[in-house]
Amino acid sequence: DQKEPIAFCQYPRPADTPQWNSDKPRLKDIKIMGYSMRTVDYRYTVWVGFNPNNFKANFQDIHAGELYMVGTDPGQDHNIYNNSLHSNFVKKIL
Amino acid sequence: GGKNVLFIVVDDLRPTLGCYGDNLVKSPNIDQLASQSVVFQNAYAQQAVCAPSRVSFLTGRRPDTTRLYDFYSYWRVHAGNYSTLPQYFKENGYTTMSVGKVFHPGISSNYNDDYPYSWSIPPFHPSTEKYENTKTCKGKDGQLHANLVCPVDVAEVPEGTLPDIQSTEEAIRLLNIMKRKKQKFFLAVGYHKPHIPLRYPQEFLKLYPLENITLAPDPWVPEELPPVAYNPWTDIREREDVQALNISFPYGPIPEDFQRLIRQSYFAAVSYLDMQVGLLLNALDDLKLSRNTIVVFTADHGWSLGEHGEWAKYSNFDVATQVPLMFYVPGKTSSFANPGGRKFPYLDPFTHVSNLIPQGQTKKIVELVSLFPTLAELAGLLIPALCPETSFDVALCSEGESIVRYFVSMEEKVDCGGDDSDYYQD
Repeated sequence: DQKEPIAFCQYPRPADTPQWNSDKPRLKDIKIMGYSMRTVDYRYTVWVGFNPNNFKANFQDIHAGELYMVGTDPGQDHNIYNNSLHSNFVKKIL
Repeated sequence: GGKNVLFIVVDDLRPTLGCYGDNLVKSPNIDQLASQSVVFQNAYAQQAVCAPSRVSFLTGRRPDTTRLYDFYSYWRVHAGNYSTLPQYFKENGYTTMSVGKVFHPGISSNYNDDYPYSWSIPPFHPSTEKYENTKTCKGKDGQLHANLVCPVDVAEVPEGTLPDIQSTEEAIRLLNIMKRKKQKFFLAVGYHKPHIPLRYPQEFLKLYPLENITLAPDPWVPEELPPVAYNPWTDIREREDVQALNISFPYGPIPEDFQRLIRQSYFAAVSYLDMQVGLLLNALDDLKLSRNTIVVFTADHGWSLGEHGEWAKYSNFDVATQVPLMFYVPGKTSSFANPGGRKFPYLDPFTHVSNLIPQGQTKKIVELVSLFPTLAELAGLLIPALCPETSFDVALCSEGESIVRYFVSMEEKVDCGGDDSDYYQD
């Protein structure tokens, strides 16, 4: 009960840019997986390489990232991931 | 222990409801349920698309364990022979029944909604499901089209009814049988709307005059959004009325007047859904089953109504992953109904002014993968153990934890001396 509640979700993509099958890629076409964790304070997402043959995500192969702070940006319109890469906050998450 | 379960799951319903603070949407019956329930304000699905989300919360495993990220495999042969939530109740003496869209149909549930593993009797599907994507929407030209925005005269559509109306009727029929047989049951009812096409009885449009419909507060694609995170909402582009707009791929945008039409119809479809939920809960009351039936209300994921320039689920944004989640537990979230008293009288969305306050709200972050152990605990069954790190060979375990610890019982509420502020604000 002392743990901070976190919700995880994920979404697959076939490529780094929007394609006609970006919404619903078939397993064999999935190349990237976006893994998200959210707390009451933020949503942090990394889009990483994914191998559909062995279902492995490669967290060394980061394609993009997202970080939104709930308090100042409840609509998630201002991605501060790139501005925060070297911050203590992101280092702590990573 | 010993309580029945009524499990209501809605397709593509974000928490755009009165009980979640939405001032525009008319959802008096769901609000009434919330007024007797614990309401989770921060509940999230594991993947914002139907089949993976449903298989995830029905097995209590995340998509990386079900290995279902699309629509084209059945977890029992593709990942592991995992038990499901209804299967667990069935194996514990319940009669388990599925009405409408509970599992996503097709290969992802073995073309049979995982029957007989999960269900005691063959799942029911409304006969009018097959018309959902056909040309049944009357256009300005007087012809029938396969549109996105599709208010209909129910008397004129094939068979003179709609899938969710049929599902409500079947669910009520099954409740009557269970009452007569005095059989402990787990009844799952899966409603189709407000999934696209936005096809609903046209009278619900009256609840939402177009002049009251606003655009999303942030209807543009954020500059800092990585392209991989954006979804190009291809499914609505396939509808005839959207095709006619010649919208550029992938970023659009949709013309503002059509954005308003989509939002208006989504809200109207939510009120139509609310009516079905109201009729179902009213029947539960009529049969005096609301005093010993747990009611769970949730959705498979949300839907972006123009936020970030998107019109779909298929993303990790909150609008796509956040879901309504509430639990009515007689005697725990609400006092037992008095003999003859009613918990859920039907409220007409056309006349009822909703001012009901949710019974208990918590802002704790929770996940749908927790549904399985939570319902097991609420029903007095053994809670499935937490899964080990790798669980492909483990038939029964859960990757989510029971969230009953976040409930505040009626007794504790009374102990607060009538000051509910902490209770409501958690």
